Amino acid sequence: GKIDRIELENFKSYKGHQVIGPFFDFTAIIGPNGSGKSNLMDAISFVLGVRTSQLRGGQLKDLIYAFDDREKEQGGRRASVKLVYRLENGTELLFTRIITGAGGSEYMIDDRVVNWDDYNARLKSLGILVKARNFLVFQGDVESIASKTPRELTVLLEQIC
Amino acid sequence: GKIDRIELENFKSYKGHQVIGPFFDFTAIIGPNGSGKSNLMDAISFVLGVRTSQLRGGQLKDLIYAFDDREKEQGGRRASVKLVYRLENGTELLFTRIITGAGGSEYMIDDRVVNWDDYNARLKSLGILVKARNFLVFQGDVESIASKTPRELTVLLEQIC
Amino acid sequence: RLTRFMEALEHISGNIDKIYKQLTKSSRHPLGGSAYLNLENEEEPFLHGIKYSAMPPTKRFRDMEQLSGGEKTVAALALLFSIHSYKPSPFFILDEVDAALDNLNVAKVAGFIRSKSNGLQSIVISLKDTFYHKAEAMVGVYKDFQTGCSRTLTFDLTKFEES
Amino acid sequence: RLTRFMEALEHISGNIDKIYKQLTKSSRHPLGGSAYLNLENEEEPFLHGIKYSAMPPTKRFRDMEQLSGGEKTVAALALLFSIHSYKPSPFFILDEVDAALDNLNVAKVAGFIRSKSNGLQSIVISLKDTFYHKAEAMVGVYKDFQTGCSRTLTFDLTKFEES
Ligand SMILES: Nc1ncnc2c1ncn2[C@@H]1O[C@H](COP(=O)(O)OP(=O)(O)OP(=O)(O)O)[C@@H](O)[C@H]1O
Ligand SMILES: Nc1ncnc2c1ncn2[C@@H]1O[C@H](COP(=O)(O)OP(=O)(O)OP(=O)(O)O)[C@@H](O)[C@H]1O
Ligand SMILES: [Mg+2]
Ligand SMILES: [Mg+2]
Repeated sequence: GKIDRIELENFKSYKGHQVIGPFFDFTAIIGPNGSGKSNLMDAISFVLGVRTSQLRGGQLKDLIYAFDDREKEQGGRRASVKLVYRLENGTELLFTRIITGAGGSEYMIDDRVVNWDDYNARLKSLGILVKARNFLVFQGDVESIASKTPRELTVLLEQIC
Repeated sequence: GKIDRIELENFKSYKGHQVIGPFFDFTAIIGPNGSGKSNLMDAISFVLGVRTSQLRGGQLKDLIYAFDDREKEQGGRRASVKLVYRLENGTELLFTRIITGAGGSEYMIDDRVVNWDDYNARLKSLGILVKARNFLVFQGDVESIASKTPRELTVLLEQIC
Repeated sequence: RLTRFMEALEHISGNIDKIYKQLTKSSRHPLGGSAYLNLENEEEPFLHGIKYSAMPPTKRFRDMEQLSGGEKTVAALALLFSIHSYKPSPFFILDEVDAALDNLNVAKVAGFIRSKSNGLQSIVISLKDTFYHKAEAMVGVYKDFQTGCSRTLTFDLTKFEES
Repeated sequence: RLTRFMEALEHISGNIDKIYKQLTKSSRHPLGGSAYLNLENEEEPFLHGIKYSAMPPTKRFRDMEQLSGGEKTVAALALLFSIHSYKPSPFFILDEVDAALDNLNVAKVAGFIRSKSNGLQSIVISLKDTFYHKAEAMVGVYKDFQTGCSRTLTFDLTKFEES
């Protein structure tokens, strides 16, 4: 299977409801500095359940679109990302993660609320190992992969066993 | 004044005696990955007295040209860098730093051996503050300058007072 | 636990040299460089570590610290792709991994990714045009000047002539 | 000691906004962004720190952590150039500082360096051709294939037409 498209709702610099895609087998994302390219990768990482600290955010509410510092402090704002995954047989599987007004997170598969364990288990069944993150390389991380100490390499390998 | 040229002798990937320059007011250094661009910056930093650990070397002898790992272990090899500095009045001032056969460092101004304090004092008189290094940006360091903590910024400022 | 670990290590170190050669071979060096993984201590792999060595075609040093910025990036990508091949996920996302690469290496990495794209979906963020010349689709991101927020446009590049 | 420190801080924070505006202004944002330095604690500057804030033209966030890779690089260069202006050394060496910059920002930074080069010698290592289009001389580094060691060639670009 593969990612068909993602649907953002007030996520980081993406205001309102935006559909991004379709994604092909080899898709390039381009644009000027500060336009929002890494925020797109953050959106995909977020919906897969990657920790907020890895997405350049202190708390979940930092990931919600805000016009300026003042709006950031307002409560009750929401955001969400939906990942539309197309299975080998052509059917669509929907993964959704929501930041609720109270600042927590909610997970849904095909528009049904599920808990994190079921959500993660379903991702694992597709070969998506969020904990190992062996398929995501964030901006600036690539060179440090080659400079890992032998101990760190063992830890990395253990996560994918 | 300004840097006119540098003369290397078995420094890092530069074998034998090589003269590099002349340098103009705005000089660009280009070349493929692994060709030796950063080694040139290391040569200029070395002759100014910057610490070896900042030049991607463990000890001084790592900075001496070697064909392979075996040759690295041989003793008695030497290396040196001479920086030809042109003063406002047109005369040339020569700064030389040598890695001796015994693995130590020797400093010379205009082909006269001097100690580190005199060498550094002469550089300071030209406005070259080696300790503060506020004029050198090594590969990969630029982004971390903007992410310094407030404490680190104070320390940086103190070095140039 | 130990058998699974050794199985993973076996697979990855068998693969890494092949991938590194694919990323480093050129008309001048048709064989490419060499890369391998070694256990620091065969008896207790968990207590010690795994040493990674990569040597570009013209180099003869085993110490990874001596590699240049671009050489390290290529070595890192080889390690990444070979670890990924053990437990492949359906897609890969890379954010400006080509920042330290010269044009020749960018073309080699982009070519490698393109060759893997049947069965593995790749999404690559890049500032260099070499990547989107090899891609099938392009997502252009821009800032909307009225509102200051991000917007995107998607282009299907397969409609244009083969890149 | 304290007076010297405050004098340095005064000079640098007076300068940083001007330099940051020069690096971020464009036809669409003729004013550029804004950047400033603040003491965390006026009474005891040495115990606390100095907070640096930079806001690109379209942005309204004060938190530097939210800046993108390229925006951080531009903010870092503005800080660097303003610190340097307090105790200027006769020359500057920059090693691939443009790695995270898009073409527009590379041109702005190269233009800024070119404008400063009367009185301040700059040596810039870069993989992008925008830099050597603005330079007066170019040092080309290559690996000699027989011996595997580095060699250089120098070109005086002022002999060609003005870039
Ligand atoms: N919650 C938010 N609301 C609005 N804007 C945000 C939010 N979080 C981050 N941003 C903005 O997003 C911008 C960063 O975008 P991003 O990091 O995706 O840029 P980029 O396209 O990757 O740039 P570069 O090429 O420099 O890496 C920042 O300028 C930041 O102010
Ligand atoms: N003492 C030495 N003797 C011989 N070669 C050396 C020595 N020290 C380092 N090298 C070689 O120099 C090369 C690195 O050169 P350098 O870091 O200057 O490359 P670069 O041109 O900056 O590349 P990049 O564009 O990737 O940053 C390495 O391949 C390393 O093997
Ligand atoms: Mg980015
Ligand atoms: Mg380099």
